[in-house]
Amino acid sequence: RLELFTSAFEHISGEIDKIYKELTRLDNSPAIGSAYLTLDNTSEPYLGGIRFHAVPPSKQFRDIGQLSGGEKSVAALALLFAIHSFLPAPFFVLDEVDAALDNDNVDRLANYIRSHSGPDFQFIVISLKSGLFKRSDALIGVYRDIQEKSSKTLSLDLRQYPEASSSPLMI
Amino acid sequence: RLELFTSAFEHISGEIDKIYKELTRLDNSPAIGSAYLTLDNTSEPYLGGIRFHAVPPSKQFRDIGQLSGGEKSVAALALLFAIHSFLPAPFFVLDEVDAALDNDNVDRLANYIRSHSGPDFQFIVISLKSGLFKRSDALIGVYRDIQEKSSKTLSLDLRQYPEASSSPLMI
Amino acid sequence: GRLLKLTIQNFKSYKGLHEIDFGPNQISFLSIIGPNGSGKSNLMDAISFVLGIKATYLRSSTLSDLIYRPPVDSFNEPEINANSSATVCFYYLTNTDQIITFRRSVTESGHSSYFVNDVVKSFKNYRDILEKENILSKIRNFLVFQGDIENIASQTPKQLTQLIEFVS
Amino acid sequence: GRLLKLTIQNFKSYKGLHEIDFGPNQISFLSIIGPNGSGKSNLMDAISFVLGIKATYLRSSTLSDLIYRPPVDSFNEPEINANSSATVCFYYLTNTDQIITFRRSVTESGHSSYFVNDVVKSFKNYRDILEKENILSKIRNFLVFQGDIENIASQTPKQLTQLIEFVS
Ligand SMILES: Nc1ncnc2c1ncn2[C@@H]1O[C@H](COP(=O)(O)OP(=O)(O)OP(=O)(O)O)[C@@H](O)[C@H]1O
Ligand SMILES: Nc1ncnc2c1ncn2[C@@H]1O[C@H](COP(=O)(O)OP(=O)(O)OP(=O)(O)O)[C@@H](O)[C@H]1O
Ligand SMILES: [Mg+2]
Ligand SMILES: [Mg+2]
Repeated sequence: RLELFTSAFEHISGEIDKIYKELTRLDNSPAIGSAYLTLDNTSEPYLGGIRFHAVPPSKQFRDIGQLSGGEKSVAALALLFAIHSFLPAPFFVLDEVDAALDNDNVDRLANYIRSHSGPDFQFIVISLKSGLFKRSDALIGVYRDIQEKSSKTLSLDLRQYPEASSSPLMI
Repeated sequence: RLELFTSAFEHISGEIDKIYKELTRLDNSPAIGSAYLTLDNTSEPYLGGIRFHAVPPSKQFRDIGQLSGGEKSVAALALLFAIHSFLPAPFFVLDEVDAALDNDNVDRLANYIRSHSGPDFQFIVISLKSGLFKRSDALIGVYRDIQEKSSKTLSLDLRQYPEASSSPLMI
Repeated sequence: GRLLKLTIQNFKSYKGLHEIDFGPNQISFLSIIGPNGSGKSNLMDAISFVLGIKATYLRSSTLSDLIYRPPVDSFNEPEINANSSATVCFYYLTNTDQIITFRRSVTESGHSSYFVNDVVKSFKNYRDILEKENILSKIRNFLVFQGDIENIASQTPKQLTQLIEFVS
Repeated sequence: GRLLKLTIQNFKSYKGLHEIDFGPNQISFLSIIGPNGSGKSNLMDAISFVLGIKATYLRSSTLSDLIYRPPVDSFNEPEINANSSATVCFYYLTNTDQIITFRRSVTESGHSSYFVNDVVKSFKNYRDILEKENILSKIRNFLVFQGDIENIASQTPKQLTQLIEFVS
């Protein structure tokens, strides 16, 4: 039990910093973020708690509760992706996780998804922000058919429009 | 006590439907929304509960818990504005209330604020969506001064740029 | 493995039969878009439902709430439920290029039934087959419901330990 | 009445003295914009703080958390708090064109003091003067904190009754 726990913890703790740095990388500044997990009880870790610390670039250590709304969302995504790296589910479904993110963070999230998704790792993302959904391979458009009183869906493969700006959605 | 309560309830219940209709008015369809409050205990209302019902356009009656994220935000704003109409505070501070709203609902909220704000009713709105903040009279831009390790603010009066599209922010 | 297709019948705001294709192999980043209240989160609920997730995580108090309810004209009329069940079916491609279909349906009385490749299974069995594909509906570490993202970062140390223990 | 100006000193992420002007009479729709973590919600916390709102509604466990804390280089170092207090001042124009200044400051020990036009007041007195201007910090019906909007619609019937009772 100790062995299993420790191998999971070591792996996730190792990954989380890399992922957080990727999600918070600033284009024009050397400042970097850092994230790590600490154990309350090092001899029998499964009996104690695990603390998650995330420090945005050019900020200092603070309790995760004092981060802003957007900073918390980014930290949470890093944690989820780090856990996934240990035990990879074949797909993710994310419902408006970008709601509190500013445009730069939306870009970085889109970049992360673009570079980590693949045949064995599908991302299904619900979003209202064109900064995110215009970067996807395909769209599922949902609308309400008033006559039928039912939701309906349409699909659009975005890969046929090389540059997002030329797509029919004008996104 | 009964008199005070009833007059507040009557006023707010009367206003809420008008405000909700304004916040959900669809440009190209006759369908309208409706909202109302009902009393659990009509003889001594302050002893019972008050139920809030909001029905989006072309949808049917459902418990408020079954509305979508965006639909709930719109219903909540209608309730707040209705309460305000009974007891008008001089200003409102709204922190990213548009996070779950799609572009049409953001427009309608901007229209509502534009037409109801005035010398005696100030709206101070924190937003990440240009669809909302480009409609304001003035902007307060907040940034982090890395050298000083402090937040700083800048102001910009938008009224000098008649058309939002020509403003220096390119919003 | 990957998600190939989803068929939904009389689930939440989806009346009748709907088929959603997740596209060929090369499509790995898919976005669901649409106006407020159109049915985007209901689509995620359908995916979660077929993976064995409980009704309380699907914004519903009972399983029968998941069945499509035709609109009623006034709020006094008892809802006559035209459909007596809701069904979602999930087509999954394993790493060894085998297609498995997972299906779940629920009746008006709230009774669920589970099928793998059209063979009825117990809930436990159904979940074990999903776990072989690393789809752990017990810990839902791959599903983020609307509004939940900020709570994930603010979990208590105890909750984080439980999560890591589960995963290991 | 209307909000004219706010001055903030050593409050949350605002180091030193900052002055925010809410503009002339004709400016009635004002937006606060900026990147994640820049200090927008902290500005709303400053407005709420000066109106007498408790620390728990300002994402802080104690009042002394509201004082600007200089960054420390590692998480082991005890934070030497250069500033021993935080102050926010709020300039308000009444309907009869009179300017009232409301000021609140908090010390490291968590002790708050309240001033109206530079005269010290008790908390109760301070709040009563605000209530004359229809600024009810008890029910906060004019402040919507980040992430709270959806909870407002899902209040229980009992909570709604309390709210209406308060307002009446
Ligand atoms: N059993 C049901 N039968 C019919 N309609 C239902 C049922 N359950 C929920 N709905 C309807 O589905 C709608 C909500 O859909 P959903 O939450 O998927 O919207 P959404 O697209 O996610 O919107 P948002 O962008 O605001 O989050 C509601 O209007 C609700 O009334
Ligand atoms: N007492 C304090 N001293 C210094 N900095 C503080 C203090 N309290 C909070 N902060 C910092 O303020 C920042 C958060 O600011 P705030 O919540 O206002 O951001 P925001 O602009 O609202 O961002 P978002 O768009 O993500 O909501 C955090 O990074 C936090 O560390
Ligand atoms: Mg939704
Ligand atoms: Mg904020």
